Amino acid sequence: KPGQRSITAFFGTS
Amino acid sequence: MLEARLVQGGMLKKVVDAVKDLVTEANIDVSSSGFQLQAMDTSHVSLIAMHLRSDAFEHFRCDRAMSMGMSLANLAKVLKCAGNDDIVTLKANDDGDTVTFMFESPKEDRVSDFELKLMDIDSEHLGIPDTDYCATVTMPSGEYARICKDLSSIGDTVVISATKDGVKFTTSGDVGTANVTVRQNTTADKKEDQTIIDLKEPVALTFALRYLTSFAKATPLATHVTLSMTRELPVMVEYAIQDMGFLRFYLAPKIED
Repeated sequence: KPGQRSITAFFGTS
Repeated sequence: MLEARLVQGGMLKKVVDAVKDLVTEANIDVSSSGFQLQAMDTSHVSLIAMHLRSDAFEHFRCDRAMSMGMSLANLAKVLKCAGNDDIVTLKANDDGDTVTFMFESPKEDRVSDFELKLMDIDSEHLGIPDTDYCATVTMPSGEYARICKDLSSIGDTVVISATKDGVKFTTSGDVGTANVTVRQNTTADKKEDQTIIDLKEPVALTFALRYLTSFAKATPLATHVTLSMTRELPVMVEYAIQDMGFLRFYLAPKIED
């Protein structure tokens, strides 16, 4: 089953 | 000092109603470019980015950039007291801990004002990279809302796949499976009914339906919604706020480990 990723895994904190 | 007068005050109500269930509190950043809001939901799975440009306002004065932390539930309570056709004016002092909303009826026979307490909110600001999307679908916002609602009754997860044949939404659950395919339709009599698919490369992504369904609370904002997808990246679900700005939702995909 595919796992839910966090949005922070794609968009870094600036 | 901040002074911002928005003739279409109802627009503000629609924006807040669209995001308040996803985000409980947020900083509204005000600068010479207008109002901006960026916030993640509590699970950090989705991100909201809103921009209402300063030129959307009949009068806009912002002497110093400021961040106004608010409970969105409280903001919604205040805005609920405005008529849909009211003109809304926001006022705040540079170092104040409140913001004042003034509502004027279109006939100018009723004026009310509400002072909302601001709060300190620690929020992370995420950098959203510029992305060349493989597939961009612009479809009637009501159709998007219907697909999310229909599929939610069958399953929890949706696979959105864009190919030259159209964009297919697939889910499955205890009941069985469901597929909805949306095809390009640029010949509809009414512009509101048109669907435009811009496909550079086929792409398929898996998402949690409950977030996509929540984004559909922005349906009253715009006739159309745009879904932009690229492999293994968050989908962007965008509602234009007329020609005044945008409300964008980003949702992280589900990916096989």
